[in-house]
Amino acid sequence: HFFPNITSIPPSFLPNATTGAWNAFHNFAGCHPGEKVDGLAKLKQYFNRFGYIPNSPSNFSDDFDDALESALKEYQLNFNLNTSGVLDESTLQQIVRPRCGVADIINGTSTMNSGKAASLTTGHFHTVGH
Amino acid sequence: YTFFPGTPKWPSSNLDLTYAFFPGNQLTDSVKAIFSRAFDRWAAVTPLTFTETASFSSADLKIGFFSGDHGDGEPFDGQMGTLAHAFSPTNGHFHLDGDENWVLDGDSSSLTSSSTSAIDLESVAVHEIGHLLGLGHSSVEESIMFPTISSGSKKIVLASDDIQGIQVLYGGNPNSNSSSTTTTGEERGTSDSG
Repeated sequence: HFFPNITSIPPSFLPNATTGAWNAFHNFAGCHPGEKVDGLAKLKQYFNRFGYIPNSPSNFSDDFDDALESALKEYQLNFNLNTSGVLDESTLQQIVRPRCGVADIINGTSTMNSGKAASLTTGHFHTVGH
Repeated sequence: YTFFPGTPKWPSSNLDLTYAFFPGNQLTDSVKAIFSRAFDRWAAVTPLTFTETASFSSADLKIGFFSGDHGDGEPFDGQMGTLAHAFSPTNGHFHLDGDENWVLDGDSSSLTSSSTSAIDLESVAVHEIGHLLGLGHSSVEESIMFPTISSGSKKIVLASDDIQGIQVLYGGNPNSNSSSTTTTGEERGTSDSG
């Protein structure tokens, strides 16, 4: 569907405000590790789709487990959000936003913020483990 | 800026790239012009050139609009959600979701309620061409290669992060006095993602 400008889109082409591909994720606001919430498996599929949860199992559970918390923190880091590991409102607003289908993490190679941190330490800084 | 694993890029022997549109889409000249402008933005800061060709099969870059499962293992999901995807060099495939409401001039100054489902075509085209050339996603919100875009917003000017990244791969434009361009707030739109 092509339109010359925004105002030329007819009402019949507008989606229902609640039927966006990922709008249902707003229902997970405030969820935190340890909880079990109906539909959380779909959020895990989202994170798997974009590389944040590797090695997808045959089906994801609705548990807010360690894998989801780890994925969420890495996503928050990449998108300059507070890395709380909690599904706060600002994180959900970013998650439901339309986006490019190319994964943020490919073959386990993290890009964006988390990747930069790794490359900095290998390139120019000497670190000592404590 | 980031690159794909292995840092794939177009070889120095093939920096004059051709592109073609999927014939089945029967795109109008005004739609094709959007892509031409998007290619121009990357050509301005690199030694790469982009020329449209009528031969889809032999083109280096193949652009098409498709809906749902279109055979590459990355099905589209209807309106909103994922908008497009493109493959790293030298694959050349660039697919856009045919179910979106693509706007040829998604100028944010004309925002209305209908903008909730309007996606600016040129913004997405500039982003995906970055992937075709070898750039991954960036965490810099102002950059073209940031993964998300808000509906009803327009972001088409390469940021310094984008330019630095692409010039690591290919160098600057030998015909340009400046190796980079400046970004302007005016063309950057009002996206709340940058």
